[in-house]
Amino acid sequence: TVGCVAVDINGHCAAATSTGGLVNKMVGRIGDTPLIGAGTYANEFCAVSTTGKGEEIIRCLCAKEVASLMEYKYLPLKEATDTVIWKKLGEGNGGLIAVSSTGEVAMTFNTLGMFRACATEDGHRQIGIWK
Amino acid sequence: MGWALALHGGAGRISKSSISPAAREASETVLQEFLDAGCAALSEGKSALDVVELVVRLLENCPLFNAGVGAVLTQRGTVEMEASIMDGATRKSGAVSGVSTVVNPISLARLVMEKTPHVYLAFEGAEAFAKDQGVETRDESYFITPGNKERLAKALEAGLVLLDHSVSTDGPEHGGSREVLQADGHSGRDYPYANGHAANGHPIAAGAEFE
Repeated sequence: TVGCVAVDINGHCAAATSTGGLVNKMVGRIGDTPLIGAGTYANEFCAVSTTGKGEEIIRCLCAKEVASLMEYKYLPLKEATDTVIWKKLGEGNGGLIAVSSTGEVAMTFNTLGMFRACATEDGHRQIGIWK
Repeated sequence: MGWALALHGGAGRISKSSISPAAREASETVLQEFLDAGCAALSEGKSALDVVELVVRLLENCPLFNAGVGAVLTQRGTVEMEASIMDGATRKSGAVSGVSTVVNPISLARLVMEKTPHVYLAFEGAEAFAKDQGVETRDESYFITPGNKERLAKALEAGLVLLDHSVSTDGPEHGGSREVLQADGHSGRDYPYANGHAANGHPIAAGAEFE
């Protein structure tokens, strides 16, 4: 699975996710990637793209859950993503990337690794695979 | 406050010993390259929506990752790709599933969002829409890599139904082991997948893990 989230200079957020799914998946199987709210979500607060165990991500509605925690509980981005990945999605099941409309970035996962990269306008850059 | 960008190429049981130095370097190089492309676009004032589509297209066109070229195979050896996109400013969204000829499913998802009254098209309907819109398509063989054919063959040989739990479909082609659900419904672990080389020629470390 691959994905990208961004917030532009106007503070608008967007998210995109794409995948081939699983090796040896049943024909017709649909994972979390194309399900808005599960694998992908964006609103005026944040944008989120997930990766990992699709069925679990669907059950947790991970992407929308992050946005809801920000919108209704006023959590900052990092706290919202930590809550979803560490308290809702079972350990070892996946991760997500997210940006907020104020330019914060989170790359949170509870697997051994996640191929990831991020950058912000103020010069912060990070590329990583493991924790 | 300013622009910001993040991208991913999958998550899973990726141990440090499971990736060869060459594969690690290749992954980091393309992540850096695609990050730079996205940052440049945002710096130029492009919209977040345009930038996420741009970056995901780059990732889809890279055989290291499980999307577009390099997409993994179904039980029948076919390709069924899926993608979605969402614009936070308008909360408009678009998604596609079950496409097997569309070079960039993410752009087809955006067309669903912008050119139809719907959110989600799948299988024959999505393929027909792709043809109507004139998006680039290729024969299914374009997407299939030798590495993914090999992985499917081994899974079929072993009679295993794989759980979406580890790395193989959510990371570059590193080879390795995975949690599996056996045909009788009992779970097992460490089905050996690590041998040979990835389709891109990167050596796969013995004992590597992938989904």
